[in-house]
This record gives sequence, C-alpha cells and structure tokens, in this order.
Amino acid sequence: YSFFPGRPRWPPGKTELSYAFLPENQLSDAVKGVFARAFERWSEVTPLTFTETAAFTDADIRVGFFRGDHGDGEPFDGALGTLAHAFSPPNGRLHMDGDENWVLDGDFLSSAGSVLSATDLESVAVHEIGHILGLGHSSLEGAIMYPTLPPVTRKVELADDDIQGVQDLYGSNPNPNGTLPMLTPSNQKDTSGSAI
Amino acid sequence: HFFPNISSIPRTLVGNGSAGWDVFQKYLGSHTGQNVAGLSKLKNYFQRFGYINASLGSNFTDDFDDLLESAVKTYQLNFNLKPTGELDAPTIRHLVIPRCGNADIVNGSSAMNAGKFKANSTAVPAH
Repeated sequence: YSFFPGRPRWPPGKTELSYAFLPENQLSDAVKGVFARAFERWSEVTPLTFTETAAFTDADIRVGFFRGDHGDGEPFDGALGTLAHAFSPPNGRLHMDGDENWVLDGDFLSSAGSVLSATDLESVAVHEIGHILGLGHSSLEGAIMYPTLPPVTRKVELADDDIQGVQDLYGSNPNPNGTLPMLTPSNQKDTSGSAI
Repeated sequence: HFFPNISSIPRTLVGNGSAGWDVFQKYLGSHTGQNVAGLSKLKNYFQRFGYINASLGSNFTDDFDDLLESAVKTYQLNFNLKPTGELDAPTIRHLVIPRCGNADIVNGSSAMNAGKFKANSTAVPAH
C-alpha cells in the first residue's frame, strides 16, 4: 500500500465523517445505497464512521458524477479510459465519470462477455474512498487500491494490503461488528499463554 | 448512466471495448529508436499518471526516446510486468484497461513497486 506524499489523513479525533451527493445529480436511493455499502467496507476495519448528509457544501466528503471537463483540472474522457478520481484528505472531493455505464448490482455472470463497456459502481466507489482516506495506489493486483479495473469486473472486498494501509493511518475498528478482534499487543496471546 | 444490472443496458449503449485507450494497440512492438505516428499521445498518457514529469510540457514528439523508455519501464515495474522498456503485448494489454484517474507517481516519487525497486537498485533511471 502507499500514501499520498506527506501522508495526509483526516485529523486525529475526527472519526465521524459526513458525505453528501451533488444535488444536481439527483441520484436514486439505489445508487446512494451502493456508496453506503462502499463506505461501510472501510468503516468495518477502522474507527471511522460515515454518515450521509443532505448539506452538500458542508459535508466532509462530496460525491459527484461529472462529464468531461468539470473544473478541477482533471477532465473525464467519456466511456472507459479514466473512471473516477478523488482527492487526498482533508479535501473530500470524490468525482465519478458520468459517461460510464455504471452497473449497480455487480452481477456480471450473465453478461457472457457481451457488454464490455459496463463498470461496477461499488468497485470504483470503494477504491476512490480509499483515496479520500489517504491511500495511494498499490502494485498488488488483488488490492482494492490497484489502479486498474477491467470492464465487467467486480472487486469490492478489501485485501489485507488495503486494510494494513488504512489501519496504518487510522488504527483498527475498536468495535468490530461480528468480526474477529484485531490483534493488539494486549491480545496477542491465547488463553494457554502461547503466542499466536 | 446507471443500470440496475448488466442485462438492463440498452443495445445502443453496448460497447465493443474499443473506446478509451484502445488506440494504443497500434503501438504494439514499438521500441527505443523508432518514430511512430501518434506516439506523443502515449507520452501524454504517461505524463497524466506521473510517469513523465509535468514540467516537460505536453508538446511531445513521436520519437520512442529515452524519456518514453524510462516511463514504460517504470510502468512495467509498478504493474508487475517484465521491465523491458518496450511496448510488448502484456504492457499494451494493460495500458488499455480502464483505470482510476489519480496518478501512480506524485511529484516524481512512486510508492508503488517502482519506488521500492529504486530504493534497492540503481538499475532503473530516475525521472
């Protein structure tokens, strides 16, 4: 895993981050639900929580779909090519390319390879949230933070590399829900006293 | 364009995968010393993602020069490809895959594989 130069992160103590969607996009609940799932994946492994707010300009993280030149110096290029980009903390801007064919359910098993221009929304959202939190790109192909995503591909599970990277910045989730506790110096021994 | 599932994408929007950077396919086999029409576009691609220094401007030649060879080699290292410095088939296949718009190399330093490689070797020329 990697970080942006200078290792920027959200300030210590700020563990509750709000996010909002660009009102002009008029996104459906289904689209917003995909982002909620994507945020949850990072929340599960860190002390961070993410809450949607309607106040776009005041939100910590601002999600918008744009086409072509949208004023940040990084124009989108139509279908395929670049899919999205996001800024390092604490900027909070997360931009998706509005020209892509975004698929919400991520089930490509029935595609038979015929729809080569379809992109899984959640896969890209999880990756871009990684940037929003301070992660750069990884050379590990299985990592969420690997830079490329072929069409008709779903990759939404955080890899160990992603988890180690984000926990290097923020630490682990102190209250993991239904998951095994993370190893800490105080719990690295089992009940018999032998080291794990 | 949002679709609940892949079967709901209308036939009029069904692509053949030739959008994006598929044009780079024609550079397959190119190597240092050649002049190939349109190769400057590939330099723009590498510059966009940090493999060529932004301070060099965007008016590139179509020459497959040392600048491009270095960019290709660093890219290959970052993506676990054999660092030949040539536009071989595995490299071209990877170049055309859709990707995140964020750069792999920021301010000349790569935290991906190439950066780690440079830290342990003098074999890869620095930008």
